[in-house]
Amino acid sequence: TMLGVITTDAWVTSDVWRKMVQVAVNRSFNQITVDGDTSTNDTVIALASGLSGIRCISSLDSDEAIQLQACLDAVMQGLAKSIAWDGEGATCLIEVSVTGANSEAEAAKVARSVASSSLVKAAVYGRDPNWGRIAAAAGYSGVAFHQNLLRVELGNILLMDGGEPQSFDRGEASSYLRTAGETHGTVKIQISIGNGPGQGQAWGCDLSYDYVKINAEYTS
Amino acid sequence: VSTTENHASTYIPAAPIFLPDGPWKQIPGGVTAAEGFKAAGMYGGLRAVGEKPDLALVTCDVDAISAGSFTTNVVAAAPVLYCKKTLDNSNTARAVLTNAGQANAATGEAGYHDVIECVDNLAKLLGVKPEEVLVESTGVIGQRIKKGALLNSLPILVNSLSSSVEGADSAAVAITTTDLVSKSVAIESLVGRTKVRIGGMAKGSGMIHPNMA
Repeated sequence: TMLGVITTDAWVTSDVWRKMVQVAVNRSFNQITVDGDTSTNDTVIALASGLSGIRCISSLDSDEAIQLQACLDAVMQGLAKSIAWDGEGATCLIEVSVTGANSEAEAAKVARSVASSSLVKAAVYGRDPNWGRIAAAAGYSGVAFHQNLLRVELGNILLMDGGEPQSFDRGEASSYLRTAGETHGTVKIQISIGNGPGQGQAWGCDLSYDYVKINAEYTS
Repeated sequence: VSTTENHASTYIPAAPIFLPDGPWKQIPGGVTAAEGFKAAGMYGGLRAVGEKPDLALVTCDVDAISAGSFTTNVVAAAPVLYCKKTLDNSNTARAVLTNAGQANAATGEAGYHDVIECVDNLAKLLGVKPEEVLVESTGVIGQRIKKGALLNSLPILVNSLSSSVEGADSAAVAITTTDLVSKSVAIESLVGRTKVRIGGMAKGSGMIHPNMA
């Protein structure tokens, strides 16, 4: 289960606030995954006191609303990433960034599909730069794209381009993964699926033996 | 048994927070950074094992504009059903009560009434209307909340409320379950020509694939 409580002293009308919060949730908490299990209790509650002295934000299109949305996205993304970083048994955070999609929603869907893949998660834990699993997870996301446009980078190492594997230094790629695991750092997977304007991110963590151990013992 | 505030806030380490770049600066304080908010966290005897804080409260001095996003899992816990209904009826709220240890999910009518009883008790202590109190729960599915222990702890919890960083950090620890770290952050930024603060806390480590709406 994830729970969140968000507070601000901005002054916003109810309908604008409720829309802004859902947009931010879609760009943060709804883009994380540890085990693919959606809880019975997931909740985010967001409260705005209006005590900052700002004039009331009553339109989503105003400059103030756009600035407040960016701040709200940032706080929720910061918290969401810390949940994925602290995933049960995790040794590192996995950040999947997708560009070139037709829309933000499609990019987000591909990103979350890759971050959710048990095979990708296990490969990261095994320090295996397994581009094939990343390509497969992008391919079954439900988002249509031409496979010849698929490009995959691990950190700054190009694994795939034009839909085909590139020759890369496996040792270097594997030690990139190992360093992230040893420092509880971040593994960055960058994917491009075409030339569209849509981009999105998702966050997860690697799949370790500890995840099974923790959940074989902790009864939910 | 109540945990003193500073002990609660350091019970587990804080997570590193990876904020995206932008025209803001990170400030201390989590949920209490923004004007008008107080928080507290304490051990109320709800957890099955250990004495890690397990009861958190966040309050606002004024009627705060409220919003919520909830699991779309159709097996939804009693606090989720209660909050969705309450947000439908009211645009504002004054408090969010969170318990860790029991999820109060799959607990039927009895579980729902437990939520109502806790809300009524807290509303009286805070001097607000019941529909201005929201509730979050996390923990073992199928178990009702330990209502006696929770109700006995409410006066201490309310008296522990503070707008300090420790208040926010204590609350962030008290909402955790299998988390190894607490998650809390706040930022300050110019919105228009006014300095605005946004803060938050979160928990989560397992059963994580949110699809909230």
